[in-house]
Amino acid sequence: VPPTCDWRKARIISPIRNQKNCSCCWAMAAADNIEAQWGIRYNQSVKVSVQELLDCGRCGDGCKGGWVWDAFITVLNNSGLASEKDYPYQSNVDPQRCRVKRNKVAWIQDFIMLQDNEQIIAQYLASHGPITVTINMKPLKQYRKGVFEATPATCDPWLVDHSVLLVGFGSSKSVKGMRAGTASSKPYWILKNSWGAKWGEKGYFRLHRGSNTCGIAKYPLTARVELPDQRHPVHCPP
Amino acid sequence: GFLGAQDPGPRPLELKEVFALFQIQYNRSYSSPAEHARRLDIFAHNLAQAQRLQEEDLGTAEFGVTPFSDLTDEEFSQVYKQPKVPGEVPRMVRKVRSLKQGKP
Repeated sequence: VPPTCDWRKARIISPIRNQKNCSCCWAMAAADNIEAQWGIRYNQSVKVSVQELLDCGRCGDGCKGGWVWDAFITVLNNSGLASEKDYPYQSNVDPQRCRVKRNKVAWIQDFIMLQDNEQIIAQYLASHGPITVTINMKPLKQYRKGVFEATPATCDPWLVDHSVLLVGFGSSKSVKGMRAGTASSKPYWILKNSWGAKWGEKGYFRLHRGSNTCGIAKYPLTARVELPDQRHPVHCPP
Repeated sequence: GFLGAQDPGPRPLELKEVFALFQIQYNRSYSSPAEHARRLDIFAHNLAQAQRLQEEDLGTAEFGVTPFSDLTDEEFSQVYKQPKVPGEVPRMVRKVRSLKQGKP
């Protein structure tokens, strides 16, 4: 595992999305994941339709929540996704609007769930690209910037309720440690949220790495856009 | 005396001033004075919650005014929280093999 990794520097991460009045973080995280994986594999920037995931999902009203694997199953069942431009986001759901279009801009081979181990997650992230995770969003409503570190008592790792894209990791000097005269390194994850670019660190946030803060290791999931035996080696920008 | 003449420095902003700045920054207006007062109460509650998070945090995070500072926890959860508990987490990977690589 390299000391740092930031896929934003590879220009494969799409702009920050905004859910507005729709609880569809699961669909946005899945779309972000497919776009990043597609960018890495084909060196091609695509923007896929979140609205298609919502209208054509198998679980009914996607604006009332869902799970990332539901989104991937929809992509498999529909043989891919249309573009955001052809099938734009409307922040509401109408199953009758589902149009499984012929013109697909991206598709996936399958999807996998990684082990709930932060070291393995970091290794996969560095060598395969961004993945989705589902966390307890307790601190995010009031979050502005910096690395949030919690204990299971302050952010329950079992109560995960928000899906986002994991795009990198690194380490920073702990300010609190420095104040106490014992400077220590704080490893962190970099995560892409879907609440607009005015929230957090330009739409991103950071959580402590190595303590399963807010349950980050509970459901690490990613789509695969190519067959494992035909995979090209990739390297995350430091 | 001399000390009394010293500039005490900028005074901390009052809650109403912070709320006014929030309204400007995030382009918020409310339908009536009563609604404005209700949102101010919610704003104060959220700032207190941010302070608690600040005290709990073991890292370097900063908490405070955000685009959601005038929403109650219930309003925020309704829009942003996934209410569903997964009935069944997929244990089996579904594989779709294409006949020709690069085609859906």
